[in-house]
Amino acid sequence: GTREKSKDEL
Amino acid sequence: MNIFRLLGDLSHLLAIIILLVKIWKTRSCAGISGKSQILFAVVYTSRYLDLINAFISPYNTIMKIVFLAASYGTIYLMYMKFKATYDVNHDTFRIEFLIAPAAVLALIVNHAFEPLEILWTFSIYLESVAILPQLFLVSKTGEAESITSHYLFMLGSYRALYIFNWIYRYYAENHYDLIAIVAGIVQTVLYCDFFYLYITKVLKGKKLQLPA
Repeated sequence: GTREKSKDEL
Repeated sequence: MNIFRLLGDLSHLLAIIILLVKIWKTRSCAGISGKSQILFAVVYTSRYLDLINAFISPYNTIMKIVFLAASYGTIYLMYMKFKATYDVNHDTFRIEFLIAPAAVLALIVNHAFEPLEILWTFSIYLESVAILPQLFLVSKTGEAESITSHYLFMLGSYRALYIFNWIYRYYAENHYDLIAIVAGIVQTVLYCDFFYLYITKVLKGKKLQLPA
């Protein structure tokens, strides 16, 4: 989902 | 990684360094809200728990450790080492009125009902309002030291730059995270009044005075 990708953000 | 997020992270890092330098050099935490610093420590702790089980990149890991260490270090300086200079009479914002709603909202609006996901969502919601005690303190004292206003400008700029990062990622990577975006916009909007005063006053060498 979208969440996976924004996990690399601080 | 893109330039907006890199600049945002550097702006965030600079804000934290400015704050530590201000407290260490002036040996005083006057004008700084300990309540906001507590909220930031809660935000980073609940968001960076994935340090244990997820390695994304050396940059990601190092920055998380730096943010965690700096936020707890600031609390140590404020509530222990320079406790005598802590403005307990003006730093009176009831942070339970920020933590509870963020926690409830995280249980209702999230991407997945799993512990780490709920904690991440809670940290996103809490971070969007974590600066309120600090802005409340500045409005109560009616002014802020210029170094404190530089700290606030850098801190406010970091999430504003993240908004550009999200726009970029929407068009370049075709992905977006509404929870982070909405909370980030709320967070940045809370600084608007301060941004206006900072640009019209502090950058002209005047002291940051809030209309009483």
